[in-house]
Amino acid sequence: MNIFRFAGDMTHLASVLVLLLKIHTIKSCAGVSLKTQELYAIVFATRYLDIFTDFISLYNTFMKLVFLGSSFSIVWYMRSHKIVRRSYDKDQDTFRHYFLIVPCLLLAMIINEKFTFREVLWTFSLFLEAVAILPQLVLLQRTRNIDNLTGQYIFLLGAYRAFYIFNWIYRYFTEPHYVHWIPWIAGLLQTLLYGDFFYYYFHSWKNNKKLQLPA
Amino acid sequence: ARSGVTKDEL
Repeated sequence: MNIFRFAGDMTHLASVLVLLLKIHTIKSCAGVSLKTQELYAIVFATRYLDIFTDFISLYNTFMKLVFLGSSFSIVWYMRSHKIVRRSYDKDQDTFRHYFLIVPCLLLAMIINEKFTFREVLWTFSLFLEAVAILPQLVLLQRTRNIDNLTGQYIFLLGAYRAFYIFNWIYRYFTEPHYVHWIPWIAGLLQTLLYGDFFYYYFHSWKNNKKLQLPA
Repeated sequence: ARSGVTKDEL
């Protein structure tokens, strides 16, 4: 494992923990999109179908369990916790899941390396991860209410994506036959979706101001 | 070719 891959995994982990800790300690999920969190739970559930069948390393298995556990915990908090769920911006978080899930599933059935149940769902999880942040970005635009933690959450997710791209570039030049179009294109698209948000994030950080998105 | 290579990523 190279340093970019490890940094990517750690920022990904940090993003999820920041969100979980925020919800757990301040008992509020204001500004957090449940739609995005449910999509991430689906992403991990469909990607890690191999968790008990294909052993790669203790690190991999452990991280998979952490991502599955944390994403489902966040969804549970937002839907079922008697205090947290009251702070959920239900009326603003109106993005429909199936607008993203159905096209990703269809695309995964057309574009895949092998037409099998696991391969199609694995490809589906890559496509869905690429667009899963959209309900969150829409919610931010609507409420324009971004506390520091929500901003940091999205910033860390973006950093994770950027590190993974460096990881792929590194592996492309250091490992023979390392060419994987599907995750690369899905990953590149996902990183681009953060570009706009990053612009405003850095702008507010540079001017030492609270992050505000334009209407 | 992918199995064992990309699937070692998360």
